[in-house]
Amino acid sequence: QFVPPFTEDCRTGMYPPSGPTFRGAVRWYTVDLDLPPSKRWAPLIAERKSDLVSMIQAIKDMANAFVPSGRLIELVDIALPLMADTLPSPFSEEIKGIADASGVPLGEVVLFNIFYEVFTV
Amino acid sequence: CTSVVAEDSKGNLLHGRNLDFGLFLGWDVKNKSWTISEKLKPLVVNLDFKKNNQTVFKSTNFAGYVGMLTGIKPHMFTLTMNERFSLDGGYIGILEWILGQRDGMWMSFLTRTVLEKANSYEEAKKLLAETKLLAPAYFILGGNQTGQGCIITRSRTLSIDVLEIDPKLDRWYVLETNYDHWKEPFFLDDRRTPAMRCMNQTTQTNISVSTLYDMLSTKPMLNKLTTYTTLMQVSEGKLESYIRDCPNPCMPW
Repeated sequence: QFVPPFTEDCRTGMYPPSGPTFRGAVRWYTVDLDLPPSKRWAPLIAERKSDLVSMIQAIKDMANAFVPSGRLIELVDIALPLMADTLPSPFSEEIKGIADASGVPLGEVVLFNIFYEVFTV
Repeated sequence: CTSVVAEDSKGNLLHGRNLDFGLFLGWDVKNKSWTISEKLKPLVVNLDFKKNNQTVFKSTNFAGYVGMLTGIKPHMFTLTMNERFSLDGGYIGILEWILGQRDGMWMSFLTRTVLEKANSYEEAKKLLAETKLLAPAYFILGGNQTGQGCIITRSRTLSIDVLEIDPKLDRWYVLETNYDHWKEPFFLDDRRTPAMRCMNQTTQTNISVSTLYDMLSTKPMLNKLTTYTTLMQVSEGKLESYIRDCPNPCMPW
């Protein structure tokens, strides 16, 4: 791994970001914690819905590549909504609010939010 | 992932991180990129969590994800988490949860709770070290006073180790990738050695947001899994993030 070009000399002068390693700046949004949990994420999701759907579709495509019958996704869509009700507040309500605002099935939004634990498999 | 908390020669704490994710989740041969990493980049957002119209904390997130991986409680502390691999992993925690044993916390819900509720570096450190988890993790925490920077190595149930910044030992930064700091990293994924070489080359005198970004822009700390880079300055309450690309040739991880 330490052979060039995979490990390069320490870069300098990279800031402020520009050039081929910089794809773009990151936009700011406000999350109003005074709103009910189910409503907090609606403004953000309204703007990023299509990107979220596209990312979740990529995970589904990969799951279907492993289990062509589609059973794995079925399991997610049937079992994980039950998991949503066991999650602590306010996360359970916030996740349901994101599913409502994006139109993504609740089980798939739950999977996205517990992916860290799932991915250790 | 690569996370680092560094103390400059004036005692200011800086916190930087590369969020790398999507390993083995589909490789796009044509574009030489990881499918999920590329799908996550358009979802990267900076969030300002407010209560009574006052900022409580700020974070860099993937839209749709309610937990926290990168955040700052302005003027108090900064927090990032890196993935830790262990056989006693999250799938055991999930199994316990399904069977009704629910005394542990989902990792990203703990980091969100710490950013929302903790009001000091010490309080955050205690919560991160002592709360039972469903999955192992590294928590990298920076404070607002000299010497306040640490890596908390967590198993699901225990705090295995806390490595602190210690100016007396000339340890002016703590850096975590995805391996226990007291062990050698996996030889095909050693991002720790080049990262430390760059930090040592920079020296404490010259460490800044700018030179931190330089280190995080150097391959293999920058790799095909890197979705974003975040830089945080606790004393200014400032968080800035940038979506990244790694032009070929570039390490896949």
